[in-house]
Amino acid sequence: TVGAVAVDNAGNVAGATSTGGMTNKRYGRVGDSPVIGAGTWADNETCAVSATGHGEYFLRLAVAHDIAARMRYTGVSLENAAAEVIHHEVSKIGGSGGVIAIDRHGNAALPFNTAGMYRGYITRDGTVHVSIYR
Amino acid sequence: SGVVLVVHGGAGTILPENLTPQLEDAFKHSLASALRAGYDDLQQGKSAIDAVETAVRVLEDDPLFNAGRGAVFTADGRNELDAAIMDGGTGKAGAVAGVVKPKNPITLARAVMERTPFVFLAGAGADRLAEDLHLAIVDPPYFWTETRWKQLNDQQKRESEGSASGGDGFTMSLSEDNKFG
Repeated sequence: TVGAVAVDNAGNVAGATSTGGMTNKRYGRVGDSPVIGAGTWADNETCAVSATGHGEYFLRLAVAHDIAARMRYTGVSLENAAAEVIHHEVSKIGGSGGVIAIDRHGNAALPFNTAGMYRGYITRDGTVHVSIYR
Repeated sequence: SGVVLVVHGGAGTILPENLTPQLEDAFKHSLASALRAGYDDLQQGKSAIDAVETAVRVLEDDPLFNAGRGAVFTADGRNELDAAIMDGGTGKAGAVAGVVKPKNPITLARAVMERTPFVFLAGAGADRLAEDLHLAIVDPPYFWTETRWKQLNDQQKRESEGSASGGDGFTMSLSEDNKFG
């Protein structure tokens, strides 16, 4: 699964996710990636989110929307909302994966709970950071 | 703060024997390319939607990642692709699932968002929309890669062995170590 989140000069955020799904999947299985609110979300008042991981867990928890909802309803920061959902809610039910997220102020969160996830970000001055979560 | 674009790229299960320094460099190079492509859009004053579509298209076109070219295979030996996009400024969204024809599923998802009254289209109907809108269409071999084909064969072999010893197949499919996606 691949994905991107961004904020533009006007302060609008956007999220996008694309995937081939799961090896050897059957019966028309669809994961969280194309489901709005599960694997993909964007809302200027909160954040944009793109998720990757074991889709069934992200579907059940509506992970992307849950992160945004926590920000909207409790005022918690993006970093705390994303960390709480991935490291507590997803991990609690045995799910693996993570998200990338950004808000309109250029704050980003990249919480993952499983190894092998590549992610990167670029700052306003064009500096690129790429790493793997081990 | 000060971040304008973030990307992730699924590389499948990382085992020591299949993650050479050269392969890791290749993944990092591809992600950096996606970041710079999206960043260029933003620098030109384009929208966040433009930037995320551009970045994802770079990753879809790269066979290293499980999306677009290089996608994993279904049990039937097909590549079925899913994608979604959402605009935080308008709240509009578009998504597709189980498509097999568009070269870049993320572009089809954006077309669903911007050029139809719908949000989520699936299967043959979504493929038909891609054709009707004259998006780039490719034949199935475009998505085929030897690495993903071998992963499918290895997975099916393990499942077969699991069934022979009393396994249920589903457990093997969904176990973390065998996800490959």
